[in-house]
Amino acid sequence: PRSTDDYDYENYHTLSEINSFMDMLVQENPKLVSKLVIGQSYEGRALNVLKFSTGGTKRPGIWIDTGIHAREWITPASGTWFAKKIVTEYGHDPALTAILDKFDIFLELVTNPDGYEYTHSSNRMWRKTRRINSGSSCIGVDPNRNWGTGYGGAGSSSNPCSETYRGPGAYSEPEVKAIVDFTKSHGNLKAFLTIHSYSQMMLYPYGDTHKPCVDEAELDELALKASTALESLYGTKYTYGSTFNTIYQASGVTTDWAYDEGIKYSYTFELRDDGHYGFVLPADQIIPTAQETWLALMVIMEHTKNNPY
Amino acid sequence: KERFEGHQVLRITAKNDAEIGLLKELSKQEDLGLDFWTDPVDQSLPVDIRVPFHSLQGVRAFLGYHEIHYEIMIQDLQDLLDKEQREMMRARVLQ
Repeated sequence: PRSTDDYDYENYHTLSEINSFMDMLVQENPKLVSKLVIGQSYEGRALNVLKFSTGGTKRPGIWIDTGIHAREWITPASGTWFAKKIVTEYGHDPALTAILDKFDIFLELVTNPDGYEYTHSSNRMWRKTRRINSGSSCIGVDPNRNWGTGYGGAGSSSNPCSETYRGPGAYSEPEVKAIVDFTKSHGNLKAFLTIHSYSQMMLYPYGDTHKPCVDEAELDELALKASTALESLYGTKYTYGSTFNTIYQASGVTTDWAYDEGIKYSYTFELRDDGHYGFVLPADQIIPTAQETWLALMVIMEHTKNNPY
Repeated sequence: KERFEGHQVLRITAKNDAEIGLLKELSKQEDLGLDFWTDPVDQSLPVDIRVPFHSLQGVRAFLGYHEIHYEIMIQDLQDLLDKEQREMMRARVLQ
């Protein structure tokens, strides 16, 4: 494709194709979009983040990441669609325009690029990073068990061969550390949305403990609004609640960390599948998935805008 | 490139805590090479497991013996992945 209008949003893409998409989007919208490189992956790939900003300094920000688990292809595919949606709708959709007039949006499309590349080249079912674990023949760390909050808890594994291996230490994964460093240096993120697939859920803190977070009532009510908006398009049913109570104890997860960093509106999404395809959601479902998810994201972003803290 | 011929994904619906416990036991049997797409947690949540071809018979026997209900969610994972690849290739050609 020579422009992001030609990009095929209805199909899955390789890492290089997604990277080219990002560069084109920046080139076409230089006043709205820029690309930040927040670090390098374990294998040395750039960790690219799209920044959508209408100007101003020290604006509050909204973080969205997709593709932290490599095999969840629907998430970067949806993220790519979100990116195009933002540039298309800014100035046309009053709600999005109002959000971007106050907030910057940061979108990391391929949070685990080594893993994503590996799913294309070698093993479509790969989930983790590609770290070599000393003393083990098993490769990789689960980047959603590597965050400092609750790190090492029962909802993660110390076994490098496990799919939920927490890694040798908190933030050992450069893919995680880069986001931590970026978030801390930014210092003013107000929402943190991390997108997974595939069990149709919206999860808020905590995952490591059954104890409710201080803002549980508000987060629960907002999840209801967001999931209602999502369902309104194609009838996709979502459940929501704290990670611990809704699925299982998960320790060292993104959402807990972000919340404990002071980012109140902290959610994990689990995008659709209704029991037919799992991680192999057919490409013709990319756009419907992205469209319905966008409605939920908008509800959370608008709420964040309207409820400063 | 790793292939997944004959791998099936089973969707298991546990009807009580005892069955959840049995599925947790199953997940500890590393020699089976099972990939839990969703974990055994609660009866309200289905458990999806990618089962390699070499373990299918054993896993089905285990489920049958304990009368744990399951359905085949993906008959042959490689078929689905081949289709996915074909679609990607076709899209590139069209482009």
